Amino acid sequence: MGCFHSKHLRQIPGYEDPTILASETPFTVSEVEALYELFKKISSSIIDDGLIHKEEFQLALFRNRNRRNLFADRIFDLFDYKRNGVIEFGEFVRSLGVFHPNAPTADKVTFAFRLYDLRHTGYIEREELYEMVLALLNESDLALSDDVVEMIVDKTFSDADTKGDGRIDLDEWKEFVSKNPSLIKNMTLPYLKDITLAFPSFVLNTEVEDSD
Amino acid sequence: ATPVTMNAFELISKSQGLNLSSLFEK
Repeated sequence: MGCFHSKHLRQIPGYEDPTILASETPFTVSEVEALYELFKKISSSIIDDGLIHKEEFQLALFRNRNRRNLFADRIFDLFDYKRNGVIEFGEFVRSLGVFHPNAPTADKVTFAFRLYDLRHTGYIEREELYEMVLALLNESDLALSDDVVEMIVDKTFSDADTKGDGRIDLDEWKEFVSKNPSLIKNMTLPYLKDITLAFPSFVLNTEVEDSD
Repeated sequence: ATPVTMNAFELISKSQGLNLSSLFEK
């Protein structure tokens, strides 16, 4: 059983040593191991290949594999930093590390900026913000007229685009978030502090493996 | 807040797609 488990881990594409991942993230080794339990659960929900496919990510987020959502797509794309269409274990842990309560605020601010920079131009453009507000309205019960949406976007831009060039750069974004810290509230997941309680079984598996 | 004074980023940060806590629900 132990040998099988050990071989199985080595064969998983993208599997990385928990001690290395722990050294590069706010997680401890046992927390990384617990995250592997969560990763296994998500990555085997549709295709059991040790990788999180977009449908599996959607299923984990929404309990519905077909539910498309602009923001979930953006999160998936940022987690998939190799840009190969799947999330590997190392990518999963490093990306979730940004959401750890102890992760540097600067990392959270930058991550949120990249999230909202839909077209990877290095700026949040007005059209992107407009598109994101429409996407949010689509998924919620909030009904606002086009005029009101335009006003909301204009007002936000007039507050955030301090240079007045019609786009928000990273410096403007940092300044805007410092005045509105609630904007990165969703970049912190309190669950990540209790991950070993939520997903403890890997630790037990490791002990079996070590004694083999 | 009236809709016009809403912060657009505040609004979009409420998206379910950005709420990763559901990944941890069993």
